[in-house]
Amino acid sequence: MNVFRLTGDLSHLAAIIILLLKIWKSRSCAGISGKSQILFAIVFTTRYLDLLTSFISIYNTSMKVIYIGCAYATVYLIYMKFRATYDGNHDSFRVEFLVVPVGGLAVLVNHDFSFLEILWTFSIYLESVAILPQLFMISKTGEAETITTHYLFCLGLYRALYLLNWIWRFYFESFFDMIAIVAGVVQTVLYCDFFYLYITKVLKGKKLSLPA
Amino acid sequence: MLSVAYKDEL
Repeated sequence: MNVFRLTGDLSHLAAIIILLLKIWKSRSCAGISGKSQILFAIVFTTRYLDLLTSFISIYNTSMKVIYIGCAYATVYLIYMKFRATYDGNHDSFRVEFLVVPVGGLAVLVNHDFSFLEILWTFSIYLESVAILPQLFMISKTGEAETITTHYLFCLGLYRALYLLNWIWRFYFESFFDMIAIVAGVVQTVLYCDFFYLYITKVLKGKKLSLPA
Repeated sequence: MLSVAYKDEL
């Protein structure tokens, strides 16, 4: 464990909690892409099946349980409890265009052709594009609530911190995982234009609105 | 390359 990975995990946890609290407190999931949240629930489910097979640490196990629990709670709030506030018309990204190619790539490019490893690879590839429906929805509505931008900032920051973690682990532990690194770079690059808007607008107290 | 069992990252 190193400071980049720990802050990365805490940033990820913060993002998940911010979103859950935003929906729960405001009793609304306006502006939130339910499709992205379903993809994240799939990412965690396919990545953390090793909860059943191997124990690494209390921290590792508890964080995985929290991530999976919050992901499904968020999906439940969006599609069940507060479904009246779900903006399905703007959440129109065709996720099959993500899941199918990612599934194919996971079968073709992986470290080991075993069930758990292919699922893990699938979850790594899927996570790198899982935010696209959310970013697409914001580009369609042309704006985002400030709390949603904080959620997205923490979520984008987490994988950026993981990139620093992999640099650290490469030098100090000669560990590297090319699949996770390449997918992590893609994932972080997808947030770049959002990061620019967040830093130039939201941090200056303005609302995030895109030129329609 | 690390097998799944040693995937200690979240």
